[in-house]
Amino acid sequence: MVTFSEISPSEFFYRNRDLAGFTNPARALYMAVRELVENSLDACELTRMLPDIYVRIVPDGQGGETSEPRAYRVTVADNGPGVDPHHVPRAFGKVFYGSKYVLRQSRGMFGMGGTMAVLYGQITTNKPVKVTTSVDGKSRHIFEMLIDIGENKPIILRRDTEEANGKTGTRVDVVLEGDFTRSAQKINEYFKQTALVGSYANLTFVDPIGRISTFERATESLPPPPKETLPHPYGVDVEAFKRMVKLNEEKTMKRFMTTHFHRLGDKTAVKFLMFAGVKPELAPEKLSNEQVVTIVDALQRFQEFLPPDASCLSPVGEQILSTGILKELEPEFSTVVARPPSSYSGFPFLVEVGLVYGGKVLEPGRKLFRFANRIPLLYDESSDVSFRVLNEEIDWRRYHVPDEAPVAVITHICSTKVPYKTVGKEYIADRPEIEAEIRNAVREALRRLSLYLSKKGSMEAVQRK
Amino acid sequence: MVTFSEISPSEFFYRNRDLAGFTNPARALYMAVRELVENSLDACELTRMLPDIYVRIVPDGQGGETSEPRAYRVTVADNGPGVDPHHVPRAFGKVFYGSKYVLRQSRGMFGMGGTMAVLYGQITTNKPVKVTTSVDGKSRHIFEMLIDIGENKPIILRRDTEEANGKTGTRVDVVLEGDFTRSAQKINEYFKQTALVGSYANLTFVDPIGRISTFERATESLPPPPKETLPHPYGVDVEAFKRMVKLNEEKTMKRFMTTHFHRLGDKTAVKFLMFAGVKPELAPEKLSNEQVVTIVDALQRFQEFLPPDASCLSPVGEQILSTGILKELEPEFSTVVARPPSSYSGFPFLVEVGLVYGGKVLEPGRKLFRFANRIPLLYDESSDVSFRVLNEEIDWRRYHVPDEAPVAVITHICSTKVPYKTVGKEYIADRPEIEAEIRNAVREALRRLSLYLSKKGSMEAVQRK
Ligand SMILES: Nc1ncnc2c1ncn2[C@@H]1O[C@H](COP(=O)(O)OP(=O)(O)OP(=O)(O)O)[C@@H](O)[C@H]1O
Ligand SMILES: Nc1ncnc2c1ncn2[C@@H]1O[C@H](COP(=O)(O)OP(=O)(O)OP(=O)(O)O)[C@@H](O)[C@H]1O
Ligand SMILES: [Mg+2]
Ligand SMILES: [Mg+2]
Repeated sequence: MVTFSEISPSEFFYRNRDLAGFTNPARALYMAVRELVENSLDACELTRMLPDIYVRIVPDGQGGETSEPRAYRVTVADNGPGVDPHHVPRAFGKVFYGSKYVLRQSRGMFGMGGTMAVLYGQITTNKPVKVTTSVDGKSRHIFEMLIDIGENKPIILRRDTEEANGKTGTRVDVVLEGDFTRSAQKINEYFKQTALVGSYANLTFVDPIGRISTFERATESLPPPPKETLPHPYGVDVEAFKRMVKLNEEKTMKRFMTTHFHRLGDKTAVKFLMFAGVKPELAPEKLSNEQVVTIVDALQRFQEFLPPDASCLSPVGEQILSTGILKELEPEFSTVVARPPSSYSGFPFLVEVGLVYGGKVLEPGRKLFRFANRIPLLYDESSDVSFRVLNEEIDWRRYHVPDEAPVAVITHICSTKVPYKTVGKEYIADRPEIEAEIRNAVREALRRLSLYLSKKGSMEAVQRK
Repeated sequence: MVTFSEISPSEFFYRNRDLAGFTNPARALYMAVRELVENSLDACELTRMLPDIYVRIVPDGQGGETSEPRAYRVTVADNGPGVDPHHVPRAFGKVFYGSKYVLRQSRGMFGMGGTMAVLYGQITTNKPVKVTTSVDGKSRHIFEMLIDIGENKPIILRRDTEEANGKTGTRVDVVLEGDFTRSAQKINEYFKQTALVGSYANLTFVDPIGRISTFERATESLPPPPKETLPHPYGVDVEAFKRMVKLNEEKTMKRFMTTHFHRLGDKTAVKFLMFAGVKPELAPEKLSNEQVVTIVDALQRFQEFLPPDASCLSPVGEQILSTGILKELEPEFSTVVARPPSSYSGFPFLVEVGLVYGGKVLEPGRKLFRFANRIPLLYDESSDVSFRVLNEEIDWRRYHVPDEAPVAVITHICSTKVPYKTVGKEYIADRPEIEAEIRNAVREALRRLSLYLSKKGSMEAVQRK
């Protein structure tokens, strides 16, 4: 007797929380911190506020309990724009609910990171999450909630309003089973690297025994904000095309094309429609199913679309990256290569690479620091596209860089859609276009290092012995 | 103005189909074949039928089109029990719907593999899937369907019934954009390896130019079926415990424990309840929230629960594995090590390892064949737990096996819940318990190989030169 059942998205990730990165107490503690911090950074950058983010981890309950894993209260507070109270319950209590389902670069993309932290807390400690937020600085809204995991919806236990002190922002308190001993080093590294690429942010971290680490902003200027963009022709499949046609209000195919696609002007639109065998004056709703398939196929084959432009991307920038490198790694030599924008499957992306040699901090051997949309990626290095490029596609000997030389490579990929291989955003798939861009950037950086080393010449050879 | 939206599970995997393994036309073609074949094998094994599975890939439409990627019709037909017509639309047209959400070993576990093949076909070719099935051999039900991706529900375009010819079974025809040139080798390898561990199955594969590959069954006996099991105490969190209590009909905590947990008898149940500070006679519905948390915490710490037994597992078995190895690899030496059952986070699993040396097929160097619940895993080898054990935790020199020796290692992990790291079931997380079992099995196999090699002695050394 075969019995069928349906499960909700929250049920799916409750059962398969490994897929979302919440594998064990140490990793879950790390994930909860990063998911909440990334939400705060996204929110501040979107509304152009210099981020002040406060993170605290406090042992929860049972005074005598000292062995790990154990319950911790994780608090993340920001000075961001706050969350509209009408949306708070679902933003934190529903999987696949969020504001980042648009085509614009942001750290968040799945609509579930914050909710996973809440869910993991609930299943390990049975305690509700507390979300405190103010969108106008006048009133502050307090929610205590659980998640109805079977139904994928929030259960509001308590809902209060109080006076705010003039500041907007959001604070999340979640109690979960963690293992700080095992995740301390990664959590500290996460803050350090976040500060490296986000030197406009103030980060404060208070750990379970009360030690305070502060990362003060080194600049008052936020990077230029990424703009929301239209899909690029190469990124469109039949489903997406049909939806565009359905919502379309333009009268002709020519107008439809130029208003729905990224960087598509009249002349190219007409040229493409002729190429696809479609009259430019045709009304879009009159397209047959066969014509839709023909057009989408032609979209992939037409060679004259302009590549995506960078206005929808927000790189770290050569200056911020160099400043961060100098401050964190105090190198003997460093260089930053910023590649022009490219695209994979129609999604704009660009690669920035920093190459660092010698100095006070680096130890012998090659170290890799990976970032995507400004998020430090600290796990599963050997599965990541950057690691593969460095170890399988770069011939280090050719640049006269010995294996034991103290070298660090920093890679940052920013995109309207980072092709993570996992829901836990651990590492990036090896898309050939991205691979090529990383390879080109690293080679250019290595040429510069090679030049520096040869200038340093025999003196370096003597120093190294 | 921040706008929030909710997306459905199908919408999520439409946008993020990389997460489900449908990354590009070559990979998608492979994934469609494997998802459908795995469904057929699961169904036949569950109902104890020797599987006859037929797979055909045919170029679809446009006579002259010869360049790849291009549209293919993928057909997978089996002689299994069929799918209840009441459930067909949702089984194939809804993400997170299926019959494998129970605690029993099977290839499927997510409730979405077949649906993803249908979805990918729809978005690349706009064509509906055709599902033909008979559960009684008398009448055959035909469905032509699309998926409403925004709503995660099936759209039935056509629904017919005709006479069946006495046979039960299911046939799925899906049209999708694939790249057979690029995926041919992997698809052929998938069949070969499926046959290696599933030598009770007949597999027939007809490729796009009409070449037929047949893998005939080498045995008429199916492996013993895995039984559905109760959760093991170590695998239970607060959420799961509360649900058990809610559905419970037993009058006392003692009865509740013994009827809801795997291998938990009266004596141990009472001992545990005393350990957790709960009266064995207490009515479960009277438990307070605090008591629930205390009990779940105590479940992790109590040392006297019996380890899981193997009745819920279905290994390949030493005999089938050896036979498959001899047939496929014609080795000079081979051995199989079957480890006793173990568990991770309360989920039973066991590891079987085959070690193969020399012979007609193997080339110099170490080759790894990975299986999980009898599924061949052909991608992302270097991220997998087996690869890491072989390359980072085994000292091959210690067993006098030189790096260029022609060696193959076959690992099979079977579990009620395989800890895949990705929805595309590409590779397995390195859970310490699983790591340990693979390591122990490989070491034992290497001891035996080492013995064989030393007996072969200097004669082998002469032969190798
Ligand atoms: N600190 C915050 N300030 C403002 N808005 C927030 C904050 N935290 C969460 N949100 C809102 O809640 C939504 C849901 O957050 P959640 O982390 O679950 O998903 P996401 O960030 O959209 O995507 P991802 O799963 O990739 O993190 C966000 O899209 C955002 O609109
Ligand atoms: N050939 C088949 N014969 C019998 N039942 C089938 C067949 N194919 C699919 N099904 C049924 O349809 C359900 C959904 O299949 P689907 O592949 O989407 O999910 P799953 O196999 O349960 O999990 P997974 O996503 O891990 O493959 C299955 O659980 C099974 O009950
Ligand atoms: Mg988020
Ligand atoms: Mg399946």
